[in-house]
Amino acid sequence: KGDILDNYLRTDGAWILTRNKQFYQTNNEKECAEKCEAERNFNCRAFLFTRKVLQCLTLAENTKMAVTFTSADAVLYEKKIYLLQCKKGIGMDYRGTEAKTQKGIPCQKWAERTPHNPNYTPEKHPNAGLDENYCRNPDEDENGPWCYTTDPATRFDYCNIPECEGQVMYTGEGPTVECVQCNGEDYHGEVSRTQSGLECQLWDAQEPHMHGFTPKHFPEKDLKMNYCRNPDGDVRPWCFTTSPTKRWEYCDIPSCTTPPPASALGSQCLSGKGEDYRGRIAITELGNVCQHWNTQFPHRHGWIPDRYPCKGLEENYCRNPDGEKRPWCYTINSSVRWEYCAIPSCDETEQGIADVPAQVPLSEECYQGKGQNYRGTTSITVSGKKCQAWNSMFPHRHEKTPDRFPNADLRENYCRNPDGDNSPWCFTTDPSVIWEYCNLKKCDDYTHEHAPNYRPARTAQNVVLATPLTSDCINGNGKDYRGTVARTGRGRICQEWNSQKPHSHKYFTPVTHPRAGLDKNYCRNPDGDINGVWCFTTDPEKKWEYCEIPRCSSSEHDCGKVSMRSERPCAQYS
Amino acid sequence: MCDASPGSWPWHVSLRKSTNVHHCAGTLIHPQWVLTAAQCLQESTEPSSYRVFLGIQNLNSAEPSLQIQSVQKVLKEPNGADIALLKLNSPVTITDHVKPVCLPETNRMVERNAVCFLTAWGKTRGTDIDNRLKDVEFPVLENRICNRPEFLNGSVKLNEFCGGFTFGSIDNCEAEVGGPLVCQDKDRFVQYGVTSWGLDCTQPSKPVFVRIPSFVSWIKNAMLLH
Repeated sequence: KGDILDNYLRTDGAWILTRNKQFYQTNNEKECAEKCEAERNFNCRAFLFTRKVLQCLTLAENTKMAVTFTSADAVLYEKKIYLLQCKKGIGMDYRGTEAKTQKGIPCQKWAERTPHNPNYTPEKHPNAGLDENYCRNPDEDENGPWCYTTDPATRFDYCNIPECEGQVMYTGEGPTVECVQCNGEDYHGEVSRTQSGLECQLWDAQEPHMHGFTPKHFPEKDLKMNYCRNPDGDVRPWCFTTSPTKRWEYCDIPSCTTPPPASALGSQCLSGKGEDYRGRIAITELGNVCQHWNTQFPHRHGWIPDRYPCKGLEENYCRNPDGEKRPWCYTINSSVRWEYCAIPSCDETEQGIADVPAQVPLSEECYQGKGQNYRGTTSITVSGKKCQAWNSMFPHRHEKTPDRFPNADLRENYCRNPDGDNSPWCFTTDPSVIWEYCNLKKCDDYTHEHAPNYRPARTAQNVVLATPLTSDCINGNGKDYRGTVARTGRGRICQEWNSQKPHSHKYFTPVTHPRAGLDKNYCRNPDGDINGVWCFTTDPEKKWEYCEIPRCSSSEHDCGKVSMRSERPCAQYS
Repeated sequence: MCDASPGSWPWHVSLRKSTNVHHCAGTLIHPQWVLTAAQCLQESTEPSSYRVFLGIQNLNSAEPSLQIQSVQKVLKEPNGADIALLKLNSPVTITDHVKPVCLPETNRMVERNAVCFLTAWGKTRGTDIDNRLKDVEFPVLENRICNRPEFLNGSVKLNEFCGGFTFGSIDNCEAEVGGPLVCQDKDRFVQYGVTSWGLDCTQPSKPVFVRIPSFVSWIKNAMLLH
């Protein structure tokens, strides 16, 4: 058996105005929950607990039935079964408010005796939730829930209660379970209703609520359909709702009671942004001692350890629970709210990356050969598009998955070359562009400091805008294109121009068109095709196809461009 | 906030009243149009009451790049949003120091992890204005965060959004009314917000911005009609 509180949905800082309530004095929330379970005066659907005066109020109503408002010191717990408007199994636990049959006939109240004299009444079955005229299943009917109808000719009929959608999450390789670990950031299930039963808005839609959590921009967050997700590290999955008056709401997906997997134990040194750092450094880089996460003094804050069980908010150790640049903490210095911590880097232990020959530099910005050993973290294409994560099938379905190419290091959305293409590439997050080569140079070229057209990516201190390499974009129909893209818009690899296999094409060869730039297997436009550059493909069943090369930016729309930006020694945040 | 590099925010303009004293910020969105907050025009909707100073880094210096424009028309958003358009008497000369910012697509809000900047000549807590244009990288927050009880407690409307940090505070409040929140989109900057309210220096700074994607249609139609 789990914690009694697992049956409740917790909302901090909320209060509801109810008529039927009972006051108790309890020491904690659990005791208050026990009062609710044992409540005899009414059907307890929720309870409020105030932390300062330890007051417990059991309530007959919940947020679906009463007005809510904020109250900083209160915690509201609502029984989950009363919030669900769907049924699990045969609906024995269904406590929703559907009150008509599948044919649309209003239900008779369970406590009334006309038009039908019921066998099942609230008195005889006090635990069956026979409130009002709501559909219920007090007799374990396989087709339940049902109700007596108000039609004298029809004694009872079944109700059309939707099944609760699969409340499951993926737990890596293992079996699926009906719960979410931690705050549900890894939840990939298909629940698409909020805790109060509202339908979720499609993540890809901007109506009725405009927002920035678009699948295009967050390919790694799996923002599919209108499924509940937690893309921003909130306490649990949520969604924008289809109700114009309710922008968003949490979804009611049960939490697992088992601890997170051992892999989440974390690191004792700094890698990446240090989100997995679980070491014991508790002093900031400027020497301030860290405030304990479970205290609110001297600084009030929302990173309460209980609410974020998987963020490692122990003691006063430096942590990065919110995707900051590196671990940080609130400080005990009342005039310094928070500061970053100086955590030793894991670099020393990370250098032996598998499959990378010793002579290959671990460079972020360049690749050697065809870049099959490139292991950097660049994830931007030549035209500035963001890469799609390799393990994501959105916006593009593909077969270049980490399990099929285990040695290709298909991590995150980093540029890679798993298939022996000419250079690292990736699928893009732009639904209209399947894939593109990445904004990377060959290491040998990169050693020339003034390599033409190359500008470094943005760094923390130096805002420099990445611009496409002009040779990798087309003007007009692309007749002058001399870039190195060698893959068609549908992802097929191009055939070399001087090869006759698999497709024979005597006319378009480097000899017949010496000025058309028919080098290797690069996309070209030797015949002035008005639709752009193309190539013969290596697919025996597809002789030729157009390539998708981004257009070079036009100077007509020069808005928003700045010609000057410099490094600034000033700290970013005062 | 840091002093901005000269010319790094060439759309940021100074709106002044007839006294030539800096009154509000605004942005150049077209060679002949400036976007600002409607509250900056409360005292008068008479175009001749205002002048626009463009291409300056320092409010009180006569920099070579300075261009001054009179206002031909004042158009406030008809439904009461805190946003307004000023039509300049004539198109400005586009230079490296005077250049329009891009507008976003209609109803398309900035992606959540975009790099955005707040620029302002505003006051720093406890000090007088120091006259130099400043900037700070500033995250856009989702309204559900802004509207939490500990932040702006439900007062941010659908056509607004707030920015700032969910922990810590910025010990200044440089945001100033009418000024922009711009976000980087590849090699351009796009304006997503007009600074509106929430600038109380005694509180952790959570400026609230008018959500421009909601008003792009109005802006474009107004420019077309006028």
